[in-house]
Amino acid sequence: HKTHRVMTLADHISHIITQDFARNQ
Amino acid sequence: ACPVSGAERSSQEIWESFSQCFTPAVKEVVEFAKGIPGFQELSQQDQVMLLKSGTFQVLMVRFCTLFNAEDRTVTFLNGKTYPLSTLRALGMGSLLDAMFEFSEKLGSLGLEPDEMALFMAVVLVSADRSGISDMWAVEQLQEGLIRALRSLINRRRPDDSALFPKLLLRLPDLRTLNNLHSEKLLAFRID
Repeated sequence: HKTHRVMTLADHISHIITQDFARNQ
Repeated sequence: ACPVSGAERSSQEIWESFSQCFTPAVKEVVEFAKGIPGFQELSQQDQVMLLKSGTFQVLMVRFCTLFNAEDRTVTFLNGKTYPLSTLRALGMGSLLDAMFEFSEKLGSLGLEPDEMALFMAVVLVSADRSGISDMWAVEQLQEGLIRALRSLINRRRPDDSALFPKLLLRLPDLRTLNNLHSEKLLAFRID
């Protein structure tokens, strides 16, 4: 069973930024 | 990192190698932003909003040095240089054409590294303002950075009064690159 995930480059950038700020809080 | 990957690699592996190259580049933009005088005085929410809308544009400025407009080649992180014709065959035509055009225009201005850094700071605080809570603070920060960039450029090249306005004209170019290309889909499968 395969799950297909799709995101945009903008989503990916957004995700990295959110994680970075969450880690430094 | 590399425009072509062997057929033996799974989509998961390709995704991971992409992410390994791309994630540090994004984190460097975050660190760069935190070093902009006054940026960390904005609310954390506004810092995140500016970064979300401006990081792709800052990356496009950084990637300009990888595009050689004269030879029509692009250098990838694997150190190899590929001709535009090869890359176009892989189906990245419109982004590559737009990047060549942009890097040619920006390169022709011959900015020094510190001028380029200040320009990237202006790019970041000029990002789309939707969702910003303290608009006044962002505008103040932007005005200060634009003043600093203008004074640096005019002091170094007092004979070239057209340079600064030409540089500001690159901001809408970046906005267009962002709007046309940051919504490119990344798809991957997980078992």
